[in-house]
Amino acid sequence: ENTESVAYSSYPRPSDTPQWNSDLPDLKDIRIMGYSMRTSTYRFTLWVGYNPVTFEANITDIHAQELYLVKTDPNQDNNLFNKSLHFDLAQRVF
Amino acid sequence: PGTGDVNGMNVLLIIVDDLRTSLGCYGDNIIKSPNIDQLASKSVVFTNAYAQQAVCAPSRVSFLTGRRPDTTRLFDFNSYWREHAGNYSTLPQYFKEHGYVTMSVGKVFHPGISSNRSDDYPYSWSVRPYHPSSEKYENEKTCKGKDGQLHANLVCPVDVSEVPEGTLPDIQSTEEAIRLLKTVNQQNSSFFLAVGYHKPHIPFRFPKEFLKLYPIENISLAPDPDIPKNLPSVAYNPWTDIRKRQDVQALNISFPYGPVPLHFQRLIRQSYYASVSYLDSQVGQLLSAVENLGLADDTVIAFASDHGWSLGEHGEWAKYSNFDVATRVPLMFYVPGMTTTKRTQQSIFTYLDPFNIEPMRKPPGKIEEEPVELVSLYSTIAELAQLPFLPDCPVPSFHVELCTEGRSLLPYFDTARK
Repeated sequence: ENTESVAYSSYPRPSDTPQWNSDLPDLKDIRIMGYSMRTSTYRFTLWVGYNPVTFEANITDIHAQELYLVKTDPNQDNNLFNKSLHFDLAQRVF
Repeated sequence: PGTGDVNGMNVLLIIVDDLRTSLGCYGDNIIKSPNIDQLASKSVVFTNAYAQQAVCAPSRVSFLTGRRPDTTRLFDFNSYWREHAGNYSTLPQYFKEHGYVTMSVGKVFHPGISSNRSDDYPYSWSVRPYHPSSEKYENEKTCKGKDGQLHANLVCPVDVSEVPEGTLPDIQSTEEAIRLLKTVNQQNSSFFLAVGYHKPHIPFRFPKEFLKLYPIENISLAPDPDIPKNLPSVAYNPWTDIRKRQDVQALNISFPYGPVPLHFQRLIRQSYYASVSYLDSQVGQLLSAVENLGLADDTVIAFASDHGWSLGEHGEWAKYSNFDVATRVPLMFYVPGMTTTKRTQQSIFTYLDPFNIEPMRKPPGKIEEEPVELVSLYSTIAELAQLPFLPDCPVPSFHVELCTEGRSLLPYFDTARK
């Protein structure tokens, strides 16, 4: 009861840049997983390396990060993630 | 028939394909969805519910097993969780094992390999799942183009009397669901009926009269139709399924970032809205059958979508992303005696014709705004029907057949009611 409600989602990608199988990569082609946590105040997404054979995400292999504030940016158009300001966010959150 | 030793409520689970929260009851000012709004007015409505992955098979396997994709190990369409991850019990299986007759109509599990080419029958279902015969025409050339020829288009309003078999999949699913409701009602069996509607999934193949609800001159673009400057490229989904349709191919849009021409953006949005209103009319007919059969006082009705859909926001279309428009879903629960006050003489569900009614603009049901997850659907429905409490999954849980990674949403019902 003392914890904030969080909704988690994830999405796989085969590559850092869009290609024809980016929307629906087969398991064997998945190299990156985007893990999202959504609270009532923000959405944070961490894109990390993923091994489709061992099913393991490598949290030290960070490909990208996104941070959106619900109140001021409900449509999620302004990714506030900035390495200099939020460099350790992933470590703290996960 | 089930074993008959059931004391709890019946369950009607309505699953919609690719329906974002573009509904009157979620505050949308354009969409005409009077029947779903009516259901919402008698329900607890979760305004911040999210799918665990914004694509059909992984999302459905997740919420029907009560496990996250990392545990079902299904991120694509190509494996069956019982063989590939663990022999997890499903939501309908749990009801079946507690004496219910469990039935599947339309797209509940994603058909194909991910549900063992059987919709997980017989584990999950008492009778073989029903699929409408007209489903096979969905991706065929049945859309009349300006050249008078038939095409496999994205935008595909049809004259139902002219299409093969003279019907559409969701119309057939409603008819079959009502037939099954009549049957179990006659047998006095406790039931779990899951009805999976296909629209507004692409192609936008719907009865053309629904276009009248949305004159093209009233259709606006997304408020943020451009790709955001600081969006990492890995986060962008290039909407390849849209591009493959013949009418979109003809637009010669560059891959991956080329924008959809503005007139066609309006056309896509108009077609999505019309598809939602068509879906709403099917839901209305189904709910009015529940009422007319005398089942509205002892049937829990859960309504959800597998995930959302981008309608041009961020320069994107379709699902396949982590944006809220792709992951956020409608989620509501009607529970007789709990989400409604005691019945008067009035009907709870009457069919509302979208062409002859001013849709509700504010959700009059009970609202819960806390973020919740679709993976919690399993334990919530089980608890509403008073089945034995589901244990939390240990980590890892590949060897555990019955447990949940979600959590029952019932505690929210009290706060929502207050």
